[in-house]
Amino acid sequence: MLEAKLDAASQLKKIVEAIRDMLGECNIECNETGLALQSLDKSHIVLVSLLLGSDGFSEYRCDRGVTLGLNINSLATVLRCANNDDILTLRSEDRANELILTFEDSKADRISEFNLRLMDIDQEYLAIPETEYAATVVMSAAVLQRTLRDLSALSEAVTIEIDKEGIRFSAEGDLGKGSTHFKPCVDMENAENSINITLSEPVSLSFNLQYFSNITKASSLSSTVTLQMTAGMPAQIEYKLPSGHVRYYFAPKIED
Amino acid sequence: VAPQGRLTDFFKVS
Repeated sequence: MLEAKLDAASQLKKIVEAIRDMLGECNIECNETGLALQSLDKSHIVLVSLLLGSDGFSEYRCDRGVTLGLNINSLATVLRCANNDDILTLRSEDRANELILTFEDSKADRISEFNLRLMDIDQEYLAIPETEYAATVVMSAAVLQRTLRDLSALSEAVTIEIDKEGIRFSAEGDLGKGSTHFKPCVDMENAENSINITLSEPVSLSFNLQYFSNITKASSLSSTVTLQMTAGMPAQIEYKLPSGHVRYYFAPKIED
Repeated sequence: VAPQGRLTDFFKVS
């Protein structure tokens, strides 16, 4: 059986909000090391890979592997019934067809319980090889979100160029064009505002901004984001969690 | 406008 407790329901609410726009139904695999999810969006442009290590829970127990087949929007609907600071417990018996969620407000002596029906989901998995990326950029998650939001007013696509001078975001549409360039920098006072670039060769890739905007909804999970890119390959975008990560693999536009 | 790539063009489905 699975029994996993979080001190604040907001932790799971934020994670679900960061992935729900891209995913419909998917399996969450639970074992003694934690919870994991890998799922493709239906257009096969973004893959979401979530890892929640058992250390990230205040209590965690999973004696044997459990697969939770869930509709992510149904999970989001139920989580809306939890207050952000409620203690949240996930529970599922072996071979059960439901996930039990309890939301507990210890001060108000309130306990709410919801049973979410589980499904058998025949899911496709992608084999992602270990890759050395040509460019790795660590930057503020909020700054990335803001930059992409600004450029989405111009075009449906953004081009990202990374070289030793920095990282440049640009877009061009009917009304004109725009770009934002960030140089590598170290901000001693606010470390999350630093921009760190590791590069083996310069890279330029273009991406759909609507999908990118959905990905950056994970900005509430982490102050920084790690972008990894290699020419002609999907990008890897990672938001670190206290024990785990939300990672996206994002297919670029195909250049001629 | 450049066509959109698919992850299944890059990675194997298992």
